[in-house]
Amino acid sequence: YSTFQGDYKWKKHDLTYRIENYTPDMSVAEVDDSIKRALQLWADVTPLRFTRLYRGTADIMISFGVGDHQDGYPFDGPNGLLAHAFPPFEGIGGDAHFDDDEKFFYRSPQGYNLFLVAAHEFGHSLGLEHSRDPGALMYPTYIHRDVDTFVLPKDDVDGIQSLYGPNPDETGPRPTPPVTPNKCDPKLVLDAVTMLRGEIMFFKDSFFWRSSPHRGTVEQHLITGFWPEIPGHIDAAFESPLEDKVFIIKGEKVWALYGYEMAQGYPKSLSMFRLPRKVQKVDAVLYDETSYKILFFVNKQIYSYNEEQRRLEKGYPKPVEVVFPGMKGKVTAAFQYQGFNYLFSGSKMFEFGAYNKLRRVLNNNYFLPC
Amino acid sequence: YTSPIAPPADEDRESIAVNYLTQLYGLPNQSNSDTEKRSSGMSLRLKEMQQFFRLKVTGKLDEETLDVMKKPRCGVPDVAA
Repeated sequence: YSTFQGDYKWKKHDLTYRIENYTPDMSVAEVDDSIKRALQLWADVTPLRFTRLYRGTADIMISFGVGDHQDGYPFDGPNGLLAHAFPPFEGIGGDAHFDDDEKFFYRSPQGYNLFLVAAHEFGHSLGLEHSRDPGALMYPTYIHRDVDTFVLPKDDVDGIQSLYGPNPDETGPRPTPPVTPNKCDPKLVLDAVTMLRGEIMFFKDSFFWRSSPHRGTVEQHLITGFWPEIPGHIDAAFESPLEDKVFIIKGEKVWALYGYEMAQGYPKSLSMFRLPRKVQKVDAVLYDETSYKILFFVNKQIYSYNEEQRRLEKGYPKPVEVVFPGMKGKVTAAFQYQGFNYLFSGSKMFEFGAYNKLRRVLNNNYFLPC
Repeated sequence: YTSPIAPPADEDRESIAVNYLTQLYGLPNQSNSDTEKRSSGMSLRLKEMQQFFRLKVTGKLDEETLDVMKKPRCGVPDVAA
């Protein structure tokens, strides 16, 4: 997180706000509720309290405008800049302006959710600048999130509490603020790993890292920022070059990506791979390009599905250690890269070469340089 | 079979980048005359932006950088706000 240079914070905890006008995109009640909930997000974790005014000048004046709206920072039409706000100081300080050339929504995932945009802008109104944490609410770009389950991320909580301290009226347990996974964490345990058209995708909690070996870059993103339908904490993922699809598995559900697009007709059930009914969760999946076989890791066993023949292989399940001698721990993720098989267990990555001979045991951020 | 959508022409790319960096990274409005100064100012702000978004810091307007510039976002500058 970061805060505005200089002492840009309110010297009082009881603040006022006023909604000066409305957008035609939503009802008055929906706008009122979105604004109220967005302020409450910050009040829940600080001593700050917000009172609404219906006339006169409030600390936080909220308005919708288009193009040049007389504050010296014109908006730019649909998309692009959605809104802006001013840090705490006299006059325009604290005010939040929303670009009414945007389509704001109350609940639907398309367009821009007013609650999310407003919550971000009020972070500025209270003294926060943009955060570099891709999971933070104060990250500059708009990312749609499930507003029903949204919990202010830890980076934002730390930022606002660095200015105002915690909520002294804390009553009872609160949902744990989500922490953005750190690829430098030596104890990082990955949920799933897969190739995607030459890139390597590492999944952890609500995030994934996208590693482009040929570009030498690693980006971290919220899963929902790319695929709102796909949940966090997935179990496994693999790419089928035969179908040119990436399959993502959580519980008994299977989603499919076609490139970065969601494939139609999903989610399907895990039974599409003919796994026995008793298998209701897989730990990892490895696609073997040399044999078109899909290896499903279920606890300490492996099921092998022949993609060409569309059937489970005879003689399975087999113990993991029989197929990958030396692989003793539970496998949490797996992928094949440049002919080698990589199995992740805990914070380690086991590299297997020809005939599944164990070659090296590496740190699991070997492909995710810290 | 429509012809593939042409990538934004260079001047489009350039104007997207200049607008973005002017509004959000403090790129000073410069006349066209001092080209040298202008391009070095541009490269410096591009590096700042690439650094902020953990992109490859090249100071050049590559596809990844342009993609980030096109994403809907907040209008408060990322640096020197």
